Amino acid sequence: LSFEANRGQTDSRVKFLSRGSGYTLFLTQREAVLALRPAPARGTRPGASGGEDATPSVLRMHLLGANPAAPLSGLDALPGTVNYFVGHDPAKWQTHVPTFAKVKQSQVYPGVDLVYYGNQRQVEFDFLVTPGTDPTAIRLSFQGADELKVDEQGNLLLRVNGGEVRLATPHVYQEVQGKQQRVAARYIV
Amino acid sequence: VRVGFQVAAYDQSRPLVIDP
Repeated sequence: LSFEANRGQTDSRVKFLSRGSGYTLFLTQREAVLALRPAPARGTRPGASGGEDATPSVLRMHLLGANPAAPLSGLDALPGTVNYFVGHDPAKWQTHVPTFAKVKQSQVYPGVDLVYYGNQRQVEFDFLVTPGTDPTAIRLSFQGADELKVDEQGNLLLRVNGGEVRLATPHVYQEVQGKQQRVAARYIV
Repeated sequence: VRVGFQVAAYDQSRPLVIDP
């Protein structure tokens, strides 16, 4: 999983994007936009609805009360680059677009950084809270979900056009003498 | 829909990581 810098290959509000199997994630300063492509039915003919050409379902995540100008930056540059040769005009091509393993949005709230990264081909994100900062300031707002619930295991399930996006029960921890010490936490809807 | 986090008591002198 990698994050591409936006060099003009998509909407100018987007700073980084990540293409996965069945989705594209667009990161802007204001929100994270997850475009989900419906999986084509088994045995579907080429050109039938579904897959790459189908209209995506869109889930938007916005941080309430966050700094709307918090800058995004790529971390851990990857060796691969991406090239777009779209159309006949070379001036409109984007070549050698850098890719990164992580994207950090600094100071989304005072004392809180947000880091997006990939884990087993899934996109994940962490909030890094500096000492003395109140983590309850972090509040997520979702648009585009038909239904949202917390299951028995504490996972947050968002139903989007028949598909489901799952945020695992929050794993909250501190490093104490080189060891991860777990802190109990849960979602409040 | 709005979602927040409830976090149990922790050592406020150290950084905290919230991984949803």
